[in-house]
Amino acid sequence: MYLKRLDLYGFKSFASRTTFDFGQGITAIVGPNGSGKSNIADALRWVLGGQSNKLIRAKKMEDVIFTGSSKRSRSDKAEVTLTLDNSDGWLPIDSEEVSIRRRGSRSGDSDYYLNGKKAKLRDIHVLLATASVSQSSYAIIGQGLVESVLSLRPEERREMIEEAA
Amino acid sequence: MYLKRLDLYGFKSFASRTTFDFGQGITAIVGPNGSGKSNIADALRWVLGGQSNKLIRAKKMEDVIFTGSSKRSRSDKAEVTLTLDNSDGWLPIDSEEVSIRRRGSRSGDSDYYLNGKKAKLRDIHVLLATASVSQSSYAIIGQGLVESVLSLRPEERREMIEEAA
Amino acid sequence: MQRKLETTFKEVAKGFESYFKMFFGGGHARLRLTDPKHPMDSGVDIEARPPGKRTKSLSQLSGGEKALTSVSLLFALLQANPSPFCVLDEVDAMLDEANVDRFASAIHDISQRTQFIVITHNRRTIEVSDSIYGISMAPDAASRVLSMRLADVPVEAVKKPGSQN
Amino acid sequence: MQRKLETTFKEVAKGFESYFKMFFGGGHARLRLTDPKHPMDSGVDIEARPPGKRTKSLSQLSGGEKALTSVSLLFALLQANPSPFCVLDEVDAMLDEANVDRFASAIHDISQRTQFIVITHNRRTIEVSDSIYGISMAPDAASRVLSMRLADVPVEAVKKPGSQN
Ligand SMILES: Nc1ncnc2c1ncn2[C@@H]1O[C@H](COP(=O)(O)OP(=O)(O)OP(=O)(O)O)[C@@H](O)[C@H]1O
Ligand SMILES: Nc1ncnc2c1ncn2[C@@H]1O[C@H](COP(=O)(O)OP(=O)(O)OP(=O)(O)O)[C@@H](O)[C@H]1O
Ligand SMILES: [Mg+2]
Ligand SMILES: [Mg+2]
Repeated sequence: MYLKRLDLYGFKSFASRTTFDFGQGITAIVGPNGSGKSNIADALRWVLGGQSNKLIRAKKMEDVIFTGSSKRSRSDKAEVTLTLDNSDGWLPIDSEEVSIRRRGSRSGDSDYYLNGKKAKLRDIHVLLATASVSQSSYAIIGQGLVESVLSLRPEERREMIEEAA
Repeated sequence: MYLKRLDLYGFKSFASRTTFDFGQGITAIVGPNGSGKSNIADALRWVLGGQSNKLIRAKKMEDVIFTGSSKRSRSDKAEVTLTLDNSDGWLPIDSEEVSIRRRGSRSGDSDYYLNGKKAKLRDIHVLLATASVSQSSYAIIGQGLVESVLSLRPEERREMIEEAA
Repeated sequence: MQRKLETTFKEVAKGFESYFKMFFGGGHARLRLTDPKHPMDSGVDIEARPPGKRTKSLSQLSGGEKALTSVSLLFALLQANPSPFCVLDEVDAMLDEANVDRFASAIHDISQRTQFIVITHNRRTIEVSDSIYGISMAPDAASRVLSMRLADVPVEAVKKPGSQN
Repeated sequence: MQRKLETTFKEVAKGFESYFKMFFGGGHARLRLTDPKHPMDSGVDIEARPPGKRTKSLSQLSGGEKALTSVSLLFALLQANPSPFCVLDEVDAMLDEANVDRFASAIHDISQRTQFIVITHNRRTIEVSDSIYGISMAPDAASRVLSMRLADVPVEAVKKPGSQN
């Protein structure tokens, strides 16, 4: 299983619908300060059902919806869709591709969709846990946080290894 | 007033007596990871009477004394001497040069010397405070800490400006 | 379950030591269970010493050394139980040129089994990637994306060496 | 005393706005007293928005943007009450090439009145310095020092650009 595509629409600085096609190897994301690189990592964490606002530098839902500018009106909602290649059957879903979508509105509500059908956050979490894809502290390392694994409590580090077990 | 010279002897990775001559402009310190660059910044903080072990990545006095290696025996004490040019009379001491020395032993004691004469830590602090040279949060910015001024409490930020007043 | 954790722990510990020694050209690196008799309740401690050094705690390590130690554990986890993907946001920011090179080679190897998305300003890391997305901020405050080749990567997006005058 | 603090505050606030606009090419930057009627007990809040953006809080800024916002306040403090010296340990690590250039020009100007010691891996920062010390780690785990010229700075010590193939 691997990440096939990531669509951002109204998520943080990605006002326009933007699609990233990821290959199976290494994809590098480059650009000047403040261009939106870390926002892409935030989007990935967010669509996977991330609940820690701190990790995506948000205080409330509003912070992840495009705020607009003098030249462009703000978005009403943020939408991120992750398409996973499932041709190896890694995910217990009977389809070659699996899409997970999260939509957030200014009121603070989040809706989730699995292959286009409305789903609960819990369903997403269970599915990803089954697939060893999680918010695990070693799958997504945020900016400035590379040393954080060294300052975890010893028990937290054991949990990290349990996740890998 | 400006920093003229910094002598390190037995301080962290500086086992050999090492002298840095600083010009009045910009001195750049370069080198590979783990070579000792940040240790120089730690030495400066330490000789100015720094009391925060955390800021110099030490838990006890022992941590700032050269630990030795298979090829070189450890040092018994750490000694740092800072020589300041005082030809503008900035410091209320009647000499063209002022030297501040700190010596730390494995027992945990620190001795201070002002122009070679034993002094109390308090004397050093008073002298530096008079000269607007302090452990102020804006005179020495440690590695990975550039953003820290943004996460200070508003009162702490006011104190920072008071220091500059 | 305990059996699985113990096996995984051994494997991660072995990988941690092996990556650390690759990055540092030797040295000492161990993961230790704080309570070997009860792994399920135990914590995990990290011992790490670059070659020829006798530092006692992780806090004494340099910025780059901490990053590499952290990355060694991360890579060991990925190897023991390949997470389908891994997102790294500027984890190579503190590394000197030689270490960026080792880091890039490591992710190149691991990318056989794990898909990487790396946000970076470092040329060597970009060189080992299979595809590159360039992000820029448009005047309307919305991010724009370009799929790029290595030759297209603009000079402003990446860091310059000191000696190429 | 209150008078002095108010004057200094105004000067620092003015400098903060001016440096921010220099780094970002515009935008909005203010320091605000949380209690203007009682400055001595007040806190200081920071408002900062890069040009064309409408972000509400500092946490939404990127790594490089936060570093520049922080450095703007730091430089404003140095200008309002020149600290005799300032030590910066890799504060330019998160900056892209264009911003490193602006940063280097800024310290070059301020160095007329404040002495800088900068630890850096960035070429442009090294170029504006008046003297360079190269640090290396010897096999006996003791740091060695070399006084260097720009042309001597070894390639491994500093970062390479993406497009100079
Ligand atoms: N809800 C939002 N609407 C519009 N813009 C936003 C929103 N949230 C964040 N931003 C903008 O996104 C920018 C930060 O993007 P990001 O953190 O991805 O930058 P980056 O490319 O990682 O930069 P760096 O190299 O400095 O880390 C900020 O300038 C911020 O103003
Ligand atoms: N008391 C000590 N005795 C001997 N060596 C020490 C002592 N304390 C720290 N060190 C060594 O100093 C090294 C760290 O030096 P320092 O933090 O100055 O590196 P640096 O040049 O700033 O590297 P980086 O570019 O990665 O930040 C560590 O490898 C550590 O082992
Ligand atoms: Mg970023
Ligand atoms: Mg350092």
